[in-house]
Amino acid sequence: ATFTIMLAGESGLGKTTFINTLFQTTLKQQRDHSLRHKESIHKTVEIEISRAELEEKNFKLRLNVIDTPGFGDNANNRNSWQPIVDFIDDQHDLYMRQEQQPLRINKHDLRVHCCLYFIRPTGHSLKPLDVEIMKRLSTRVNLVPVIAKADTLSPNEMLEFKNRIRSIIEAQDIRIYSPPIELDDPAASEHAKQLIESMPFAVIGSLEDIEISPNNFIKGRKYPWGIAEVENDQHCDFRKLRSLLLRTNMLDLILSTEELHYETYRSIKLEK
Amino acid sequence: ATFTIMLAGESGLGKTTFINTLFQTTLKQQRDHSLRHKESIHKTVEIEISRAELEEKNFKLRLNVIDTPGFGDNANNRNSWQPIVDFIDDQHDLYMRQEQQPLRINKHDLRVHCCLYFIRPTGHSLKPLDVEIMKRLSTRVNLVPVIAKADTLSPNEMLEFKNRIRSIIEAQDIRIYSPPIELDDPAASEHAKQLIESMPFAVIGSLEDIEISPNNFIKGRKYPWGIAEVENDQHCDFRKLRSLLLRTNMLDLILSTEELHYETYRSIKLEK
Ligand SMILES: Nc1nc2c(ncn2[C@@H]2O[C@H](COP(=O)(O)OP(=O)(O)O)[C@@H](O)[C@H]2O)c(=O)[nH]1
Ligand SMILES: Nc1nc2c(ncn2[C@@H]2O[C@H](COP(=O)(O)OP(=O)(O)O)[C@@H](O)[C@H]2O)c(=O)[nH]1
Repeated sequence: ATFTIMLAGESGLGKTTFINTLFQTTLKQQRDHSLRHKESIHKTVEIEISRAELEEKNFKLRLNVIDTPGFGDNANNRNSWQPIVDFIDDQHDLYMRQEQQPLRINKHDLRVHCCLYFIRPTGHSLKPLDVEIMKRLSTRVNLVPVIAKADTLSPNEMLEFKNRIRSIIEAQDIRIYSPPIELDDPAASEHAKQLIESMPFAVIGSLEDIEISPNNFIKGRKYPWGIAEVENDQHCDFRKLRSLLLRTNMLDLILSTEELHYETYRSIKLEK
Repeated sequence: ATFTIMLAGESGLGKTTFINTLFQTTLKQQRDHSLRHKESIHKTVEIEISRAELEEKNFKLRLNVIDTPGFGDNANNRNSWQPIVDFIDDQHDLYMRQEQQPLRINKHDLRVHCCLYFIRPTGHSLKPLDVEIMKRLSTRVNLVPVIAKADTLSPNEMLEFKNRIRSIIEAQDIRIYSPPIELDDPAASEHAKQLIESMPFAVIGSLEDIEISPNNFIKGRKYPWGIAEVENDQHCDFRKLRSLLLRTNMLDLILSTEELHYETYRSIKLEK
């Protein structure tokens, strides 16, 4: 199985750290799957693709990570979303052409199953560019907005910031990914509701192992005034996001991409 | 006496919070001098001027704060420095014209004595726009670069970030304000050297009074993992910056502006 995640958002927001933290907290024995030394298979100025394999028990998952380094770095960032949007469309296009072949060799399907859009934790509001980009992403891919560097905001600031973002998303009619609520599965539905209530997820990323008690290590950021912990629900929503991506909703993310988003693209393309 | 500080840098970096923290930690009895509800005397799209009075013992100081709201917010930020640079030059120009009058009424001198340029604490490096703006500011005003939201970076990250910024400033030949070292005053020189070693200053701002022990209140940011303290030298350089601005170097900042920078402007202008 292949699962393709895209990380979008300006540089310096901790995207690389986040994805590596996701691996290191998931692959307890396979620490060499870090993407810190990315082998770039395909690199244009704005898109960087890396691969890793997650092997848990008998389940082998190929994980593709699409990164967008340098995004938003320039003085002039108008249309900076173009390469990202083109990449997403191109993968659907590629798949469509392969599907149309008499002999179908279905290799290297890089259709993006989930796009994490990282938001700068200013404490103010979404930037106009954020809104514009999220609008364009939301119509083509499962969009999950993420508040970066959650340790920058105090609990009250975080609550206000999340509320402000949610109201803008609603006002602007931006469709973000929502875990489906299965009415015949109360436990799963309860979990889905908790995930929905926490959105946008606020994450802390760290590759540092900090010893908080003898032989007890956790991932976190060590400040003179305390340790911000990655896997502590009182500190951030890392575990909720990880659960959505790699456990409870991975299949739905894959299927909705290959059915809903792909079919949307195909019908638009074939109508022309 | 009038002291004019300019706060430059993109929105969301805590500039307003910082200047209010500066007041509230300086004016222990005059808490209503907060600039939170700024009375804007002169407001264009990019420049906002506010006034306050600091009264300590027999010393009355009129403080002008020039803020740059909305700076860097647009998708296209090329030439976003223009209004700021124009403002600085305009004040020298205004003063020059007043000086040339037969009847000299020296009112409303808004020449900027110190420009604090706030840097986003990405942990990466200075943005190209930061370098460009600082270059243009450095030739016209006493420039003091400041790392915003210092509580975003761990001690090691902060050290690396400061070193990286310092080497770029050096490589790009950007002249930043340096407290003069008085050879006949060892104590003052020692203090000046400590200030220089800490540059660029990393600041935390907060208007929250947090009770850390019965009846003992401090300014800080309260996180679930601890309290980042504004006036704690182990946490940030707030006290050093405050000392430079309002105590040890205020006179030098004023004189160097009214002598060096003004004369530079005047000679360039009159040569044309
Ligand atoms: N405060 C804070 N800093 C972080 C966090 N995650 C990463 N960083 C730091 O932010 C900087 C940029 O991280 P990086 O992963 O390279 O960001 P990218 O450019 O978005 O890939 C590095 O100095 C990281 O140590 C976080 O959760 N909180
Ligand atoms: N983490 C952190 N947040 C801060 C700090 N100072 C201010 N903030 C928060 O950053 C947000 C923007 O602050 P503001 O002063 O309005 O920024 P300005 O746009 O530059 O004037 C607010 O939510 C503040 O509470 C700080 O030192 N550290």
